[in-house]
Amino acid sequence: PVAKRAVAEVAQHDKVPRPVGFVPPPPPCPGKIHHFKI
Amino acid sequence: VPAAPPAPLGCDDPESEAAAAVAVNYINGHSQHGYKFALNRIENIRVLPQGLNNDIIFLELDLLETTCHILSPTPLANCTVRSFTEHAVEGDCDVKLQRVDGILSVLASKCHSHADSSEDVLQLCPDCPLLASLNNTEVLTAVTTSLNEHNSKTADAYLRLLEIGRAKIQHHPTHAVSVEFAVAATNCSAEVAKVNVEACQLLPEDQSNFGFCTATMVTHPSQDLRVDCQLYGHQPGVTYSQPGQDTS
Repeated sequence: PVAKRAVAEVAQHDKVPRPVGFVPPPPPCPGKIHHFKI
Repeated sequence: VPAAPPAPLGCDDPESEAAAAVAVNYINGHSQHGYKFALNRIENIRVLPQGLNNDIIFLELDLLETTCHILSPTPLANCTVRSFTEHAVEGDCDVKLQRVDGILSVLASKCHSHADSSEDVLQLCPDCPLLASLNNTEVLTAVTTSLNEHNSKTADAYLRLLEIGRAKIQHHPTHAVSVEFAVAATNCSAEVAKVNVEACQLLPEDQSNFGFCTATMVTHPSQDLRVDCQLYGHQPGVTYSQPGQDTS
């Protein structure tokens, strides 16, 4: 009989910790709009 | 271990902004007609290293038309970007630059400009007048009438038309045509021109004196004409070539 190995749930603390309020950096382009977007 | 390639430049990085400033300055400096353009957004930047301290940079720029005619001595920083409700004109430019030892120079540029869509303007401002074609009959009449009006009243040089910059037609509550056009002083006073206008020629390059006029001609329900012309004064090295004689 094939039994599925129980894989222990990855403990929360093993994930890469992200600082509170982590905001991914904006994409490098396009840049900011200086006036308005047509 | 070979050094890791430099991280790709972001469009808001100071180096990108510096390259964009050189590109916009080049575009305005090599344009012969229309208005000065200002940077609105750096769409994309690609840097191709060519060797030590030698890069080729490709920029995709989004520009916006300003209210300064290309012949105006006003510094670009003091030129107002035409607002959305004035029916803005956008410029899309691809520019190739070279950076050697930190010095930027433009190798090539190609631009395409287009007015914002009428739907966009009317959606935000239902009563805003829209851009009209520069060879529209009403536009040509407004330009001719207002320039004649100025020349009939001025004590200064007789002015000749160089080009029409932009025109808008409002249909209500009044029917009004607003025009902007570039002019140049001739070697005649307005008085002399009344007698023999054929003799009035544009001043030679070393004395040229360009200017700019704005005018509004109301035709309904009342008749009204307002025109304002300002000459810039002689600007050494600034020349004007009639449309169609442009060097690419």
